[in-house]
Amino acid sequence: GTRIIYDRKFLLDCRTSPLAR
Amino acid sequence: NRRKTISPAAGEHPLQYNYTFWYSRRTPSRPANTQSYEQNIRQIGTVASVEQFWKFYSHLVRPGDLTGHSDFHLFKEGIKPMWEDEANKNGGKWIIRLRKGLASRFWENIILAMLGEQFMVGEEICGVVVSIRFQEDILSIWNKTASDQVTTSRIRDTLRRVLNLPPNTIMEYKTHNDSLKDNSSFRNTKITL
Repeated sequence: GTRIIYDRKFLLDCRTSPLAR
Repeated sequence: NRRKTISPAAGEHPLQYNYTFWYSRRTPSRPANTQSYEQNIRQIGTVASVEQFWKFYSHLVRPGDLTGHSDFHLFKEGIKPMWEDEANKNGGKWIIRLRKGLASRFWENIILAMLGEQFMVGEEICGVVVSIRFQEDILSIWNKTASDQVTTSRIRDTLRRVLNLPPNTIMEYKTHNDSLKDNSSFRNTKITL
């Protein structure tokens, strides 16, 4: 299957998304 | 021993694998044999998505603020951070020694690289550890097959890139089999520049 790859910037941006609070 | 299956909630970004956080702290009076190691290590939570990771991680003490002889471990769900685990027994780890004050930043960066699947070594990564010690702190990344040099070199090169390590940083590799033999995590390693 496909591998789920995230770069550092994407992961850091998710930190401030409402879902992660 | 009932366990919930952790999965991403609606709208969350799934991770390639679920990961479990562990914490261990050595009681100085006890010898570091396998039994006491297993007794001292605690699972503290499992995450399945990027959002669950940040929620959990934001509530953890930063490793640089820990005192004494303690470790945070983040391993794929189902793999115990022990040399003897089925996934680890033929494996080994890269070790990076950090001077005091750097552990929190490097720990976060190595975690993000692992969760984001930056190492490109298939199923080889088992987990990462930050070890807080008195003189220095130590970052380790564990992989399944110590004898696979293509994999271990790729992990080393990815580490240099994602941690932005200076070219003269000493990298040390130790097989878990050697750790079992000399009952030590960080002594008698193979050093590469």
